[in-house]
Amino acid sequence: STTTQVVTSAGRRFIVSPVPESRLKEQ
Amino acid sequence: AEDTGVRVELAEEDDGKKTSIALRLWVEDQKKLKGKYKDSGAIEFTFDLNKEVPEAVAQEMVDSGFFLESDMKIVGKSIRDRVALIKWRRERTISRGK
Repeated sequence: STTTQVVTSAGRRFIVSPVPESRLKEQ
Repeated sequence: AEDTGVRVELAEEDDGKKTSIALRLWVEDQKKLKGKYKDSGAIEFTFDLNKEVPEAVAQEMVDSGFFLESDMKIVGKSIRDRVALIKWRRERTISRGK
């Protein structure tokens, strides 16, 4: 899967991954 | 909680004990955001229920380029609402156990 990590200057880690389509509201 | 267009959910099951929990945030409705949102996906992070402030996490998301400054408030509020719900559920579980 395509997961990326971002670590902020404050040391917090954000893990970013695609949102499952089933979890998206219909537009 | 109010529909802010930003969804925040638990990324793990809440055992009711840990103060640091994993949350997942994503944009459900871009039209509710002020700034143009670059769809980067769901953002997972850990949040300390006792020590941390939702708005500070929102600020870090802005600094990391996930959101624009104009949407910091809405992101902070979304996290705050979810955190309040988690705390409320925990208190209810504790009082029910007594």
